[in-house]
Amino acid sequence: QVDLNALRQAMGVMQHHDAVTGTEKEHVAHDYARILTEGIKECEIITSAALNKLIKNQSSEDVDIKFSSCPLANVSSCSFTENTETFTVTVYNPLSRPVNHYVRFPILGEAYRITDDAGVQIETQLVPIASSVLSIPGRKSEATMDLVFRASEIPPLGFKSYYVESVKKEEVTAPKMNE
Amino acid sequence: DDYTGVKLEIDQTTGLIASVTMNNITVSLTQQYLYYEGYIGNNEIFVNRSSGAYIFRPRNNEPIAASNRANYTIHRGNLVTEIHQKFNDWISQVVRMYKEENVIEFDWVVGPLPSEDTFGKEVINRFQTDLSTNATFYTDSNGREILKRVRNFRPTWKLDLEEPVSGNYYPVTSKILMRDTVRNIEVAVLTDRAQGGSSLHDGELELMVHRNCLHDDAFGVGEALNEKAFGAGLVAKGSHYLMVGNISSDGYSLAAAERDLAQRKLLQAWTFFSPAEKQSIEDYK
Repeated sequence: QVDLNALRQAMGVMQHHDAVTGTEKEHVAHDYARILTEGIKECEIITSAALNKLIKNQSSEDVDIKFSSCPLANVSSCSFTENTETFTVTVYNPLSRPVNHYVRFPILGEAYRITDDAGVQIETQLVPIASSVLSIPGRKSEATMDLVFRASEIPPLGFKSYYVESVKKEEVTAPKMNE
Repeated sequence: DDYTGVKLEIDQTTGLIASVTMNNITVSLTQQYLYYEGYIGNNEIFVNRSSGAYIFRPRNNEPIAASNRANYTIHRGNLVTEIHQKFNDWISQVVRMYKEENVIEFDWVVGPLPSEDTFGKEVINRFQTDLSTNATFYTDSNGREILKRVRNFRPTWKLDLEEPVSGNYYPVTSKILMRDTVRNIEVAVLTDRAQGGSSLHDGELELMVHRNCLHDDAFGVGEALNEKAFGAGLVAKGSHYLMVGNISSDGYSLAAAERDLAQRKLLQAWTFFSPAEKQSIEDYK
């Protein structure tokens, strides 16, 4: 039931018709958005299955973990991160060399504690979302702040995951900074 | 004097960027949003076609400043410092400088463009510096190698350009740059998507970020380029990444840093979220 071809076909159709240039009628542009969204949804199932294979021990009989993404994170809107108090963030690096990556997502809580796989607390920052983003027509989110942290040295073609907890402001201690 | 990071100066009177320091090089640089008004033709003959989905045909050769000043707020932090700038009701941006990243990000939000005016608006982001570029700039057209572009010039025929703005526009897949070979300085802007771009005056780079064309250009769509969402014109949001440095010096080239950034942005790390409410931190580890 999982179809990687749905996204391939959507991309093929859109590239053939120069879909982002405006050289199609408006209702056709909306249809492209529809088929592209369906294709991406299909691929989310595949990425989630692939990450489960990478994450589990060979001998482990753990249940599958659901990995979801936030397609509206570009307008600081994500119902999952806004409405979940404890969750993990998994960052996958598609490049063949280690990279550092700043992760950013909208939140509703007043403070957050992020811990890496070694149990070390990670430095975080709350950043106000720009007023121009808050007023984008159609944005459905109560979040006014983004949480930012740095995912360091993500291995090539591999992942790192982080444990995120919403906490009271006084519970957060400033992590020690490296020299 | 020993500052080695990225530094940005803002003119407090206008709220616009005044200079940039990166890789130990300071360049006088202003950045502004402007727009061309789209030409309206009768579409009966080719030279009288309107600016539209297929053709960029500005009414005048000089764009109009969307605003000569910006309201701004600065948000300093341990990981990222942001400057939130608002130019007018339909153009704003966040300028970001992340810790340990040698690049300045311009995260722009443009739209909904006013559509009650007579002419369509074709909005550009222009970076203006004091570099001496000798009418030359470079683009990475078609995702292949960087190509040298010379203003009002074609390498294989004598050019008589009747449309000096659009005739000097080139596709930018991920990068546009200019060089001052005397001062050994390069200024590059990386994009997060394919855009049109040019350098219409020495020391300048411009990229088109959004447009509405209120008249069909009669090339086949049969519709004006004026899409709506949620009852208003579309809002475009994207990023430009500015890099400044030496063209080359001992064992260093800005081009290598640009390639590194382009890889990290175009094949960006993917972020996934999983519920962990029934999971302790030990379970997670």
